[in-house]
Amino acid sequence: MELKKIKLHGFKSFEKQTEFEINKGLTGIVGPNGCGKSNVLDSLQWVMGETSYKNLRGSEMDDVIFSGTDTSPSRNFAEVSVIMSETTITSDESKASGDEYEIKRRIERNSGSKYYINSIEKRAKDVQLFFADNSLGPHSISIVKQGQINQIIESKPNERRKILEEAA
Amino acid sequence: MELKKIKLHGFKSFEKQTEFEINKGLTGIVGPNGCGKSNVLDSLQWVMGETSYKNLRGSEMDDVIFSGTDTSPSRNFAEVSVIMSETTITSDESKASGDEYEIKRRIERNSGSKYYINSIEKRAKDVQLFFADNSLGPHSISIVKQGQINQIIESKPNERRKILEEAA
Amino acid sequence: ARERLQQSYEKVNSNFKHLFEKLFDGGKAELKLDDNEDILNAGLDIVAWPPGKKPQTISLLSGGEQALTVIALILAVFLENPAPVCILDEVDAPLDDTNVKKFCDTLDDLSKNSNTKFLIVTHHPYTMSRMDRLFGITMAKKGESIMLSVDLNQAEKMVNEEIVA
Amino acid sequence: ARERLQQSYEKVNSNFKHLFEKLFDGGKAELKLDDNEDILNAGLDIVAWPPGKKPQTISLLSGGEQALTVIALILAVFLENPAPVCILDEVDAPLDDTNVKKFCDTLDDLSKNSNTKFLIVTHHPYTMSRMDRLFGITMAKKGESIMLSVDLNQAEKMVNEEIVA
Ligand SMILES: Nc1ncnc2c1ncn2[C@@H]1O[C@H](COP(=O)(O)OP(=O)(O)OP(=O)(O)O)[C@@H](O)[C@H]1O
Ligand SMILES: Nc1ncnc2c1ncn2[C@@H]1O[C@H](COP(=O)(O)OP(=O)(O)OP(=O)(O)O)[C@@H](O)[C@H]1O
Ligand SMILES: [Mg+2]
Ligand SMILES: [Mg+2]
Repeated sequence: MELKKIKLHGFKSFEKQTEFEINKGLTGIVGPNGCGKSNVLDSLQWVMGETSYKNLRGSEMDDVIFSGTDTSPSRNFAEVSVIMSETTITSDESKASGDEYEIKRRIERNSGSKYYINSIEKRAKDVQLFFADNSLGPHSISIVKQGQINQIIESKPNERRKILEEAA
Repeated sequence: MELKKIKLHGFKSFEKQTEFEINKGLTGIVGPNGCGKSNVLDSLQWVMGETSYKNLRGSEMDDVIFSGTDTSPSRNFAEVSVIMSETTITSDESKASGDEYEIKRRIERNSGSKYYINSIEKRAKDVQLFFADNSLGPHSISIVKQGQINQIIESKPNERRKILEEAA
Repeated sequence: ARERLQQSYEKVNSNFKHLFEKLFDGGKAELKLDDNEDILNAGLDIVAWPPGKKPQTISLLSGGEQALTVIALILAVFLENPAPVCILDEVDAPLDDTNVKKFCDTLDDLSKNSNTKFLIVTHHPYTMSRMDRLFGITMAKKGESIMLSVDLNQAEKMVNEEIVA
Repeated sequence: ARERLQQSYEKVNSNFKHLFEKLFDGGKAELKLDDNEDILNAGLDIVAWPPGKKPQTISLLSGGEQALTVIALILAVFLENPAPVCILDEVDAPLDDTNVKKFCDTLDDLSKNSNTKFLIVTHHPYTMSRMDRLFGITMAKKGESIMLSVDLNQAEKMVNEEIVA
């Protein structure tokens, strides 16, 4: 399974629709303080089914919706999609394109989140299972957030053991 | 009052006697990870009367004594001195040299710390008062340790208020 | 469940020892469960001795040494269940130039030996120079993020302008 | 004691607002005591709006914005009772190049307007270039720290060698 694309629309500081095409190897995300880099990581964590607004630096889940600036009004919804694709390697070592999955989460102000897989509405649980089957998830070790290294250093040994349970 | 010099001998990774002459303006302390930069700051905090080994990243106070390496044996004592000097500005705007104070703390393995001001043994309390009179001390805002900024960000509002008490 | 945790501990420990030695160019480290009986409730300790130093618990290491050790741990766990993507947010912040280079060498290795795509948020010019491509994010209009995809030659020019600015 | 805390709150708040505006080149911030009656037990909140953004509690800001805001707070408190020395250990780690420059400009101001000597531990080449002198610390023999006093031209050469290494 590959992660091919991330699309943000109205998520935190990404007021306009923004697409990130993810290619092989090492991709750097750079820019000044406060420009939105960690927000992109939050969007992935969110679409994978994060349920706690605290884990997204907010004081309620609606805080992920673009809240406006001096010059732009706030929005009423936010959407994040990820495109995953299953690639089969054929016997002659060439790649055969496989199934594509678009997982989308949409939140509307004051009315909660809805989840979709290939445009069909699903429950949060279905989406969480889909990602878990691919070793992904909002608290998977595959997303290391800013400050998480310090948190691991300072955590009590019993807390730290839970990292191993992730691998089990 | 000025801080003129810091001397370390056997303190943490500074096995040999090392002197830092502190001049006016901005002095950078640089070097690779683990070379001893934060240890220099620990030495200042220690000579100013730090009583808790936890605040010095140890599991007992003897942990500040050079503990040896593959090739050097451990030591049995550690000493840190700071030289402070009181400079009077005379009426013609020239500086008259004033009194100099050498504050020293020495620890011997398994037998605790002794404090000296100008070679006369003093109690820990005398040294703590001396520094407090100069807005200094092991927990003064004038020493910002590695990770302390994160700690202030993550602290509960009631904890954070204590920073103000420092200024009062 | 106990057996699964024991197995995952042994595999992660073996990955961890190997990654630590690569990142520190020597030295040794290991993960210890402090309760060999009831491992489901045990604490996980990290003991490390960077090259030439004595074994110490992670709390006695320097800021950069701690970060590099935890990076080894995180990647060790990741390798047990590699996901299609691995995302690291500013983990190189406390590293000196030598360790940033070792960190990038390790990412190169992992990337070449797997299908995992890496997303690396960084402020470090050296890390940027080791990426295959960069997404530059800016706020052209205050408070609104926009993305520019940057090829590497353009990036170098951008970084030099930032340093000069 | 209540009066002294109230006074120190007001003075620190005034320093803080001023330092924040300098470090952020605009924007606004303030310290709030959440209990105006019993200030000896009140919590200290920090509300900040970087230029162009809406007011937010410090926890909603980015990593670098949080660090810069807390640097403003620390210096604001320091200015109320300036000590002969002010020591900062790697506070510039999460800052981008523009903010590192503003941080150094602020240190320059404080240094010129007071007798305080600053000791700044850093890995950032730009910060190093703004220092009056550098103490280079290395471990010539593994595990033992030694100090070399470095003048600035030598430092630049050292930094470039590190980047190339
Ligand atoms: N709902 C929202 N609407 C508009 N802006 C938001 C919203 N949530 C967060 N932001 C803004 O996004 C910015 C934080 O972005 P982010 O944390 O991604 O920065 P960053 O690029 O990671 O910076 P750093 O390098 O400092 O870590 C903050 O300035 C915050 O004001
Ligand atoms: N009592 C001791 N005897 C010998 N070495 C010690 C002692 N206490 C600490 N050390 C060593 O000092 C080193 C830590 O030094 P320090 O924290 O000053 O590093 P640093 O230069 O600040 O690094 P960084 O840039 O990573 O923050 C550790 O490697 C540790 O092993
Ligand atoms: Mg960030
Ligand atoms: Mg340090």
